[in-house]
Amino acid sequence: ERQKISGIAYSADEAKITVVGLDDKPGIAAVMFEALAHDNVNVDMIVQSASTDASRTDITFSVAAGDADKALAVIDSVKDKLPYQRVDAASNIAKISIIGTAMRTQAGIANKMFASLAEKGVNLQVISTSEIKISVLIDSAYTELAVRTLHDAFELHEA
Amino acid sequence: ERQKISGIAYSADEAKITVVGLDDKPGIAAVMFEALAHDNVNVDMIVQSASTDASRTDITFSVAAGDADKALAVIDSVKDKLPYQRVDAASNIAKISIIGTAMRTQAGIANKMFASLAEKGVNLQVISTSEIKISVLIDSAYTELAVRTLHDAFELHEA
Ligand SMILES: C[C@@H](O)[C@H](N)C(=O)O
Ligand SMILES: C[C@@H](O)[C@H](N)C(=O)O
Repeated sequence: ERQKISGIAYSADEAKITVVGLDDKPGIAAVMFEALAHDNVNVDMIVQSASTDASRTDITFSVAAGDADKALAVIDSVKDKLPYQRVDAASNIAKISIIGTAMRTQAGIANKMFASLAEKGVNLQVISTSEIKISVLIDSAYTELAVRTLHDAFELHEA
Repeated sequence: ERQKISGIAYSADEAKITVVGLDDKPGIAAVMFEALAHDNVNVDMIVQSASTDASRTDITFSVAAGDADKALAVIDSVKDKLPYQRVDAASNIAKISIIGTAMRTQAGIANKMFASLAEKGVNLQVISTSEIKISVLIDSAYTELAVRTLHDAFELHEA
């Protein structure tokens, strides 16, 4: 498959917030993002993998590090409408993305991205993909190393 | 915020596979997608939310329904290199996406999408976003209802 990566993007000043133990029923995600939208919290990534316990699941979202406290306050304020077990937050987070044209088969490109970061000991905390992009959240201490590693792995020469 | 949605996309014939209880350490995701790439399994979405148990997490990915058995066989074949607790699979899955221009503040647009689907009783099984797209996996029985609901909510007139 001809390499179809056109660039690497990153943002080093993010926070990730995970709301743990939400009821997995219609309307729960809507309550959460209605509250965040109402208070003008700028949400970047939203990620929910499939629930592994029949009735509960977790949602992770990312915000600019400066918005973390505000986002946590909003989630706390809707606890009566949005029962959850706890909220985890971390603010030394970076988002690293590889951008390409239609990556019909993600597995090959994802493997290359994940393997090259793994070789450098970078742990993938969150993963999210679309047809033209694969994004991961990592510890922001690894930002430069990760970006340089991916430039090399995908043979992109920094301008 | 001026509505910036340009369209709704959907694919009704997908399967979701969740590998539960993976070690949350560097290299694990690479092993998984190397094996899938090696066997030419066409992976569409890849989603991992933040781990809520210090050392384990789950990864969900989607494939065409016809590839589900092959993907499961691949995951089973690497169990010695990729310790996990179990694999969940479901094949009556549809992917529904709203596509827009830079959705800087996802929360407002996500809220509208999630709330309109919730009103119709549609449960969101998986969520994944990028700057220009929000995708959800739902029970494929709701495909037409979901697409029509979103066309109405975002005032898009079907051609
Ligand atoms: C957890 C949450 O996404 C729920 N499944 C919903 O539809 O809102
Ligand atoms: C779970 C998996 O993503 C692991 N954190 C890794 O980096 O490979």
